[in-house]
Amino acid sequence: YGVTLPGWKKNKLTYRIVNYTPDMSKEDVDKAIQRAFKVWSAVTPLIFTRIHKGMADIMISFETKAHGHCPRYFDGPLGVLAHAFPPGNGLGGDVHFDEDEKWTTGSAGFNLFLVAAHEFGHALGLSHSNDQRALMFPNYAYISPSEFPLSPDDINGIQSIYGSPQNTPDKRPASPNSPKTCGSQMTFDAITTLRREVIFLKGRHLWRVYPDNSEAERELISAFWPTLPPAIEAAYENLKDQILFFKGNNFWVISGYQVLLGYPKNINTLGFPKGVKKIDAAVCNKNTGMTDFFVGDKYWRFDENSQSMEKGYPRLIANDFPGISQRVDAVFQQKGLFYFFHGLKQWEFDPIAKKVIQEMKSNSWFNC
Amino acid sequence: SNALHIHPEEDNKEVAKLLQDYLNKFYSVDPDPNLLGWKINAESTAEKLQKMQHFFGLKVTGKPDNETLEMMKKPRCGVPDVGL
Repeated sequence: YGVTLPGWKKNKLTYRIVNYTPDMSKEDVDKAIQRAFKVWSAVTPLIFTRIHKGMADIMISFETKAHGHCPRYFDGPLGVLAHAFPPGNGLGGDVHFDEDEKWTTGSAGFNLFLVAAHEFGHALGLSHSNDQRALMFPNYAYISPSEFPLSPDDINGIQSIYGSPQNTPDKRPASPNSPKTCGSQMTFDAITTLRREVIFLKGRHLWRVYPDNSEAERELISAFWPTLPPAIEAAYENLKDQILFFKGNNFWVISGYQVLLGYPKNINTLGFPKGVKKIDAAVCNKNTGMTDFFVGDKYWRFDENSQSMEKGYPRLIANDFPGISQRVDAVFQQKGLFYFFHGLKQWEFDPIAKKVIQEMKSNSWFNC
Repeated sequence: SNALHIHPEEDNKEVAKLLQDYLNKFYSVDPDPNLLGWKINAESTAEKLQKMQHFFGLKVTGKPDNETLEMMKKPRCGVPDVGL
């Protein structure tokens, strides 16, 4: 991270939305701006109050090309999306969005909440980070709004200026959007075993569960494997004490805490046809040495010993895994049984008897 | 055949403009408000380009290779990456 000191000399800051973009409703703009400030107030003692007239510390407006007394100008659609000025009087702390862009609440165009959260980082005294996972990285990157957008780099940066929230002297508060394992809306992107642990992955986070122990430790994926992207789609532990992670048509092999050199590789190096663009879920059956890759309503079988795809695949999941009728979000093996996850449910499956033993809630492993 | 003829000089001009604009915007130290005039920015284009390539974790060649140009075309924040 980078900082532009000294930052604001007070914790209570005001902001004013001077004008609006015609691309979004006023309510959506207000909400996006408010949520973007919440991102920073969640990890600092800062308090943001909106005012509707007069001079605020942080004046927010939509502008085009050369605008007012601003020494920087915009460049039409794409290119520069917005800019902001470090804390100070006058222009200091102000944030300008390029009205020639398409501002949205979703993934089309440019998500106002995400760009605003980045620019408010500048308005509070952060400069750009060269950590590609950081919100303060210069280039725009869309992430699901359900994800908490700050990386450890961002949090360390802003807390180096303002410290952490007063009411939690040493513990970093659970980020407002980080998924709660015992909430009723718990779904997972991927699950794998790792020796005696079961690792549940979702967005930027992972939970390490020791099946015999009650506690589940939540961590950032980047804390273990900084080069891995968020939102991993499939993962499994092979026979060599390694984990493989899949996202899109890339996969990574991890041994211990190291991502092996030369990864990511394309999944067609495993023998998938070009038409397969992503893997939904994967599990290695330790008893047979075969790994099943689930894609849509079909699956492929890979022989870990010969490191080659079995002939006669893909096959229909429903035919060989009776009772597993939904697309597979995630799957892992524990004590010989498979656990298939879809949405808020999981199915315990006996691969020998080829039948579902029981259906459970997806978060039953967290002793909720 | 002319229609098929690729205009390398046009491409070069475009690349040069993209490069100059980008480096001037994001890799030129802001004028120092305490100095009367503008600080003459002594860094050469190649030096600024190397700084940009280093910042983005690209191969530091000092030359506008494809990977570097692709990175320059991505939508981004207008705040400079250096010299605030």
